[in-house]
Amino acid sequence: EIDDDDHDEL
Amino acid sequence: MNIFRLAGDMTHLLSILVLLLKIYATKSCSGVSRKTQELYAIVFLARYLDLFTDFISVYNTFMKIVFIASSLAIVWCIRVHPMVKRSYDKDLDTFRHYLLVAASFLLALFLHEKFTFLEIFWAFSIYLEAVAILPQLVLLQRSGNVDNLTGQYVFFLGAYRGLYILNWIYRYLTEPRFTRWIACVSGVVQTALYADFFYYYFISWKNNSKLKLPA
Repeated sequence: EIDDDDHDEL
Repeated sequence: MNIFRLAGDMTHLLSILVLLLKIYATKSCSGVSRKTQELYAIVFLARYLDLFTDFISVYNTFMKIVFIASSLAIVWCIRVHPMVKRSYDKDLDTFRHYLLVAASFLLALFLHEKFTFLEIFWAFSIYLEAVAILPQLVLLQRSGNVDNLTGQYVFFLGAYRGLYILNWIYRYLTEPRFTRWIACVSGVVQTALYADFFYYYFISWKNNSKLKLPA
């Protein structure tokens, strides 16, 4: 689960 | 992941491959700003500090490594490789890019998502990337005629963040709690800086003429 503040974009 | 973001990442990768091709094929970096390449290396190093701590996906980790390695390799080529180094336009690439680094870091100290080391460096990398193209655009204006590969490099580099804007619009419309103001506002500023380049690039494509930026 990626929580919001994980920067999942490059 | 959505089609806009994937297209954006692939366009970004393409811009790097075009630049590597230009340097490798012509053994020259004429028309390429070393300072912009150095700024991009700082952007990737600052943004991907969580490379080994936060695993998002194989794709994410792979692309981060490609971006860091390629940006460092390009800076190394322009600084060290004897043939490439000789073709660097030292007296045209005079933008005081350390001011961009200082201003972006200062802004990140005040404007960030969380006051943590990683988040401040992440915000710093976002602000720095927005202005990293300035030395390159100034160099293009000064060096008059632009070779095709360098022009394509700048075009794809500008287009990738434009595609990211579509990605943010898409995510804002489809994900309930999606808000990335720092990245969105910076991304719009970054893409806007390419506006006049895009205009002259389109003119040169339409008239099938050499790309020329007015001094």
